[in-house]
Amino acid sequence: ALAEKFANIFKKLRSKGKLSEQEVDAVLKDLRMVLLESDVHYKVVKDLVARVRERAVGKEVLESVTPGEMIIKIMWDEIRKILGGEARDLHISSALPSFVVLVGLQGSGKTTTCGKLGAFLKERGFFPLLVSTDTRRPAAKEQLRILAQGSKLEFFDLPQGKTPLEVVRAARNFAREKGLDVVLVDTAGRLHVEEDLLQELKELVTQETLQEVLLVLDATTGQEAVKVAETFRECVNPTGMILTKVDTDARGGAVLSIVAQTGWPVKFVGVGEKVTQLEVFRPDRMASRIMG
Amino acid sequence: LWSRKEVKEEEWEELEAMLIQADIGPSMAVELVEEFRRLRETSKSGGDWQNWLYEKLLTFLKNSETRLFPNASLENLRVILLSGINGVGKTTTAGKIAHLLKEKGERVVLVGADTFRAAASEQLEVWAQRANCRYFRGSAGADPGAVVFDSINSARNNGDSVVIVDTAGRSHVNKNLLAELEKVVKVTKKLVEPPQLESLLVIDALTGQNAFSQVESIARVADLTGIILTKWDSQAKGGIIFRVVREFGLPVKYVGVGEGIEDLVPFEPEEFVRAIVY
Ligand SMILES: Nc1nc2c(ncn2[C@@H]2O[C@H](COP(=O)(O)OP(=O)(O)OP(=O)(O)O)[C@@H](O)[C@H]2O)c(=O)[nH]1
Ligand SMILES: Nc1nc2c(ncn2[C@@H]2O[C@H](COP(=O)(O)OP(=O)(O)OP(=O)(O)O)[C@@H](O)[C@H]2O)c(=O)[nH]1
Ligand SMILES: [Mg+2]
Ligand SMILES: [Mg+2]
Repeated sequence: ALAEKFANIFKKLRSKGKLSEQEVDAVLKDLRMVLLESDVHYKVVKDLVARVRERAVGKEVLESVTPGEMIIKIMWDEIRKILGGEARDLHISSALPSFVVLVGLQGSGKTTTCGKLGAFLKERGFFPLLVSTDTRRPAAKEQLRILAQGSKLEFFDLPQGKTPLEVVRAARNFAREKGLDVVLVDTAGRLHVEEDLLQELKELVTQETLQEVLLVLDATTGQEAVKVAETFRECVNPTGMILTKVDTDARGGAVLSIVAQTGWPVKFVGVGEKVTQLEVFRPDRMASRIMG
Repeated sequence: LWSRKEVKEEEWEELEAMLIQADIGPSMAVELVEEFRRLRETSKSGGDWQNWLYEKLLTFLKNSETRLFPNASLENLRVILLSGINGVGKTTTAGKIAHLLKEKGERVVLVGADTFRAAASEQLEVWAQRANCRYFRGSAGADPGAVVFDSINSARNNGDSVVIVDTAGRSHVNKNLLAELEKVVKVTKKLVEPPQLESLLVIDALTGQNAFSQVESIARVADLTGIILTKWDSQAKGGIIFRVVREFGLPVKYVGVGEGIEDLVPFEPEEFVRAIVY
């Protein structure tokens, strides 16, 4: 775990007392390796280490008796800053109905998360509608329908609907008729290099008013995560992220990278396959997870 | 550029950055750059750095057994078992392999041992229809080990030649799910001899260093014989493969390059390395 690795790094320094600049650099080199091994993006690590170094070569650290601990505390601090202060909520406005659209790469957990969000909102007094726009993946609609049934949620499908835009428009009318206040839209997975599929999403977000467009990202994603985020930003400008499979012990370095590069808030984290395993994102909890 | 006398520090950093961004991993990236630096100091020859890197990375991957069932008897039943964490592409890959083997004249049966996830059996059933092969389904909530047991006996009775087992996605840190997979493998080994079993771990090319711990945990319980790397069409380099091959000696047998039934190709080390280096 990261905290252990960080602890080992400054254990080496315990006996040293004051640090020279070279020794600070040696510690930072180790910290850098640890972050890279947690899949934090190369450029993000570079900036982060530079900022830490700036603070670490100050008199205050170099003259401290526990310089190693101070450096780690500074690293902690900079990581927390990146992840953001408090938990951010969903923008379920007074618009009736409010729309939350889930987008992302294949297999990232969109359909499952759609089901989880439905249950989450129902528990908080909302009347959600789960909508599938995935006409590509075998049994995708059936998967969402089963999840809806499992949590006694309303489900909408437009069998003849070919594009997400058509389905969302019909879903809006359906939600209004039924007095449902939040529409959760599941979309088909798509790669950040599949231009026509990105265009399909772009059409949806530019032609419909959507309160939230959330990028659902697998916590095990490696260095490609930043490229994925930038492409989705150009195309659909997400309002936030949901990080899934955090339970697979992935250290969420991808999250740190994407938040650092995009400034997007992480709204929720998926911590398992069950419908109840969705948590509101807490920056300090994720920081301690990244740090070990 | 790299054959001149002085190489700037930034250029070494650029090489390291390129390797890290291919998901090769920081320690291996540092190792490779240091080796290259030492070589340059000792040998006065210039040489093209890309060529050196290409050859070096290729050495990790040669002597890899990339064929399916290299030692199996073709007259007896063979089993392919697919495992991996959630969402990597197991079910889709099972369909693709079924199609591939049917085209080769095999009598294939696709087995749905994912009795847990919503619409898992419906999803695999569509693939069986697309691959035009028999589908053996486990009832919802049934024990996967029991499903595999029954499916292999059914395959023997039916005269099938290959059984392809799709298992449920699982977190590689969940002890119960690892135990479940271990049981499925044990059941299979009771019914077929080792050369008749191909136990393949499916890994998503977009995965970072976490892939290494996936292999580590699942290798302990699933007697892995190989790896399938999916979503390589994402243009993610899949550099974690080098660490995996070096540490576990597991060959990559196939690569998924899309969502269609034909989008599965045999692993080609040259093409894989070329995509990273050039
Ligand atoms: N362990 C774990 N598994 C998850 C989590 N969220 C989703 N999954 C699993 O990940 C797999 C993929 O989930 P899906 O919901 O089908 O993913 P998707 O993004 O809709 O996939 P496509 O529609 O094909 O793009 C399923 O096995 C889910 O149960 C999570 O937080 N933790
Ligand atoms: N682009 C691309 N997508 C792929 C590839 N292989 C699978 N997919 C997609 O990835 C998503 C997940 O595939 P599944 O086959 O359901 O994955 P799985 O491992 O069976 O998922 P679980 O059973 O839920 O753990 C689907 O949308 C597939 O179409 C590939 O090689 N390239
Ligand atoms: Mg889906
Ligand atoms: Mg599956």
